[in-house]
Amino acid sequence: SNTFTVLTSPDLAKISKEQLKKLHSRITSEIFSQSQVDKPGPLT
Amino acid sequence: DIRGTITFDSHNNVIESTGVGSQRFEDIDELSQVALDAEGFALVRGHSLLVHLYKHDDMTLAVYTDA
Amino acid sequence: VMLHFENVKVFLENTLKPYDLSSVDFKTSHLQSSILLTATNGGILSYATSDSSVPKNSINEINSVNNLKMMSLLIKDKWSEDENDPGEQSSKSCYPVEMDSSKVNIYTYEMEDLHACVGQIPNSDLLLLFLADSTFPYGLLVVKIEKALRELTDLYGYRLG
Repeated sequence: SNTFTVLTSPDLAKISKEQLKKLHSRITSEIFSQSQVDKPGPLT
Repeated sequence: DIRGTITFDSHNNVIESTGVGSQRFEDIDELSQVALDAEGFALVRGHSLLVHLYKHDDMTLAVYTDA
Repeated sequence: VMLHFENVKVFLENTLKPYDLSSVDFKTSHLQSSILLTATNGGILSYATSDSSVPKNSINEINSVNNLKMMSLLIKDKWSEDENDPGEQSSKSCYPVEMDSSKVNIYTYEMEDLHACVGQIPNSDLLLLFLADSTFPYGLLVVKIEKALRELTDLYGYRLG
């Protein structure tokens, strides 16, 4: 069932596209950098 | 102004959630079907909230604000 | 070729670390366990756990390890079943990824009050298994295990016996 209505006027947005894009980028950067696992040395 | 966030992936699984986002996982299926513009954005309203959507690289960010 | 068990253990311990996303003020718990097991019979080759409350060499530690063994067996069986089920591979809980020129399926499972995530180390007899509490989002668990699998290049093609 549809509970959301799509809004086409950008004036109604409380957050700009730029801000959204920046936030998305910050989240994904943090996730990818914190997913890095250090290898202590050869595993075989 | 931000009431909460959900970031979800292409399988509609949650990656992170904050604020009201943590209580609105049931929105994900519907939000994942909202048509996005050429840059990956959309704006929807429901439950007295606005949801600002941005999808890039298989991750969709949904930011909830008051309507 | 033998596993360097000390380094494998440290690697698994390093995978336990939690996320702290300051951009949205979102934090996770540590992984509960990170396990290297055999794809052939689900036996544990190495593991790391963040449950430091369990005293070493105690009955509780023995029970804890037995629980891990049991869960590893169950997950290995489920993984094996799903690898042979094309229907399962197009479900929400299967993420096919390209790794070392082969396709690896990462699976997410709900296990009692835990979130589990497992993937085969490319072209090997080994599986990497993450266990986390139910507040740890599946989507993030998948990102974490995929990154870890991509680091395990030393174990690509590793065959037992």
